[in-house]
Amino acid sequence: MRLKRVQIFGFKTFADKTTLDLDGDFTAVIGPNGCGKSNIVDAIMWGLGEPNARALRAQTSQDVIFSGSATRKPVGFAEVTLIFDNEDGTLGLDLPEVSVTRRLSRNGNSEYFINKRPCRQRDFFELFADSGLGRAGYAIVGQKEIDAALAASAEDRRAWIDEAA
Amino acid sequence: MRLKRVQIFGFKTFADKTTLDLDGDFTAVIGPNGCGKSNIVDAIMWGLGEPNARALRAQTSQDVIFSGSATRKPVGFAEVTLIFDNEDGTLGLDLPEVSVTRRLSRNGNSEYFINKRPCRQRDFFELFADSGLGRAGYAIVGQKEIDAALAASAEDRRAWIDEAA
Amino acid sequence: TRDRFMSTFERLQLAFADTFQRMFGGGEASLSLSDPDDVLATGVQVEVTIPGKRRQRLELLSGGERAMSACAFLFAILRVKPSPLVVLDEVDAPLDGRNVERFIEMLKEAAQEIQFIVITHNPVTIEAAPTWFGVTMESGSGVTTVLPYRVPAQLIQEVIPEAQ
Amino acid sequence: TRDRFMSTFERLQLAFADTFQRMFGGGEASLSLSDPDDVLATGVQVEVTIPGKRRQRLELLSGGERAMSACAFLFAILRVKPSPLVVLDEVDAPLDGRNVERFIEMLKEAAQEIQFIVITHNPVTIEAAPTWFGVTMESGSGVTTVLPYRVPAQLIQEVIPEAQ
Ligand SMILES: Nc1ncnc2c1ncn2[C@@H]1O[C@H](COP(=O)(O)OP(=O)(O)OP(=O)(O)O)[C@@H](O)[C@H]1O
Ligand SMILES: Nc1ncnc2c1ncn2[C@@H]1O[C@H](COP(=O)(O)OP(=O)(O)OP(=O)(O)O)[C@@H](O)[C@H]1O
Ligand SMILES: [Mg+2]
Ligand SMILES: [Mg+2]
Repeated sequence: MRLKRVQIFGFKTFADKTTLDLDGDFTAVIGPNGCGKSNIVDAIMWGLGEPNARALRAQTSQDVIFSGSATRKPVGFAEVTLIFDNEDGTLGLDLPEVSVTRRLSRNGNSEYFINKRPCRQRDFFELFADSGLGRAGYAIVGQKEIDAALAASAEDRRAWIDEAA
Repeated sequence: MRLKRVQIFGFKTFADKTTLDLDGDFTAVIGPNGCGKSNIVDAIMWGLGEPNARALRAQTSQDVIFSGSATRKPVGFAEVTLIFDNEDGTLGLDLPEVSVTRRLSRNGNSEYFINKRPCRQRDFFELFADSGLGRAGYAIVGQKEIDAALAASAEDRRAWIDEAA
Repeated sequence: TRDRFMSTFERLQLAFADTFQRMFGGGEASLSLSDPDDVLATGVQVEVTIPGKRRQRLELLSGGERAMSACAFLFAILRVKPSPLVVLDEVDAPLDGRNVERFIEMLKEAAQEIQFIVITHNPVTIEAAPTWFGVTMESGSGVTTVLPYRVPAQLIQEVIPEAQ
Repeated sequence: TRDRFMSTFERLQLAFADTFQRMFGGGEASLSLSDPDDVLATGVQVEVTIPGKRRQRLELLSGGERAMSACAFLFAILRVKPSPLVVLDEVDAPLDGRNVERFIEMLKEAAQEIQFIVITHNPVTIEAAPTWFGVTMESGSGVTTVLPYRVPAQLIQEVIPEAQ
């Protein structure tokens, strides 16, 4: 399974619809401070169904909707679509390509789609459950995770191994 | 008051006696990972009397004594001497130059010297109390302090202002 | 179950001992059970020896040594249980030139099986990546623009002025 | 005492508003009392507006924006209460090229009154410093060697291979 394409609109600083085609196995993301690189990471996590606002540096879930800038008005919803190459069938479905979409409106209304068909949040989670991309499965590693890995108690480390087992 | 010279022996990776002459107002310290740059910072803090081993990444106070390497035996004590230009009289004493020395032996014996004369730990603290270099006075800022400054509660920040007042 | 934990643990032990040596060009690292008789409740301890130095608690390591050790541990976990997608956000920031090169070598090898997205300001890492995304923001707009992956030289220079 | 706290607080407010604008080339920052009627117990809140963006909680800022805001705060505190010696350990690690230059400008100005020791891997910072110490370790010795401050070109290249 491979992430082929990411489409972002209304999420954090993505007030303009943005499409990212991920071709290679090793893609570098570069740019000045504050321009949206870590926000792309947040978008992918959110697009995979991350329920915890704090994991995305936010306090409330609506914090991830573009709240305006000096020159732009806020927008009414955030939407992220992730498109996977599923040739190896890792994602439960019998399709060569699988897309998932998550949308959150400012009024709090949450929507989930698999291959453009509406579904429930738990269908979303189930889709990724065995893929290694569910919850702890995708590895997002920043400075905090590095420090946590080393400062972790012996018990925490044991828990990781349980997860990997 | 200005720190003119630092002499380090037996402290962390300084198994060889090391002298640093600090000429300028803005000195850059550079070198590969793990070669001792942050250890110099720890040596200055320790030389100023830092009582808390954890502030120096250590668990017990003797952790700061060079404990050997693949090619060297451990040493029996750590010693740091700091020499200050005191032309402006900031350090309580009426001398143009003031040196302080701290020594710790592996058996736990602690010694303090001001201008090569033995003194008590509290004389050490008193010397720096009004200089702005006592305890919170010297500003050591690394990544942790940066994150702490921003994550600090409103109450913590108020405490800093009280200290600066 | 006990057997499954032990088998995973032993594979991780071997993997970590290897990834650590390759990240550091030597040295030793080990994982051990704090309570080998109680496999269902035991914790897991880490000890490392940086080449040329003595075995040391993790807290006494330098910033760069800690980052390298944590990356070695991550690469070991990925060998035991590959994640399809791994995102690294500026983990190379504390590394010196030589360590970045060793880190990149491990990364390229792991990238044969795993998809990596690596956010970085480091010129060595950027040089080594086959594909780049330039992410930028029009001054004062507050809105992200992502450039297609042939990044114009000007953006690179804005990010790394010394790479001229 | 109440008056002393308020006078320090007000000086810090002015200083921070200024240092922030100079670090970011614009924008706004403010300190406020969470409880202005209870000066003896009140906390102090921080709000910042990055140029071009909206006023934002500190947690939503990027890594580089946080480092720059914290440095602006540090420089403001130093204006109100100068410390004779300030040591910065790799605080420039998360900064891009342009932000490092603005940071260095503030640093040079503060260095007229205060003695700074700056640990860095960043070529722009190294370039700007009038004095350097090269710190190194013979491979495998575990013992630090400090080189006198004209650092040989070879050590610089080992640290920053791209600065050739
Ligand atoms: N909901 C939102 N609406 C508008 N702007 C937002 C929102 N959430 C976050 N931001 C802005 O996004 C910016 C952070 O972006 P991001 O963390 O992606 O930067 P970055 O490219 O990773 O930078 P760095 O190199 O400093 O880490 C901040 O300026 C923040 O104010
Ligand atoms: N008591 C001791 N005896 C011997 N070695 C020690 C002792 N205490 C610390 N060390 C060693 O000092 C090294 C850390 O040095 P230091 O933190 O100064 O590195 P650094 O130059 O700041 O590197 P970086 O660029 O990675 O931050 C570690 O390898 C650690 O094992
Ligand atoms: Mg970032
Ligand atoms: Mg260090």
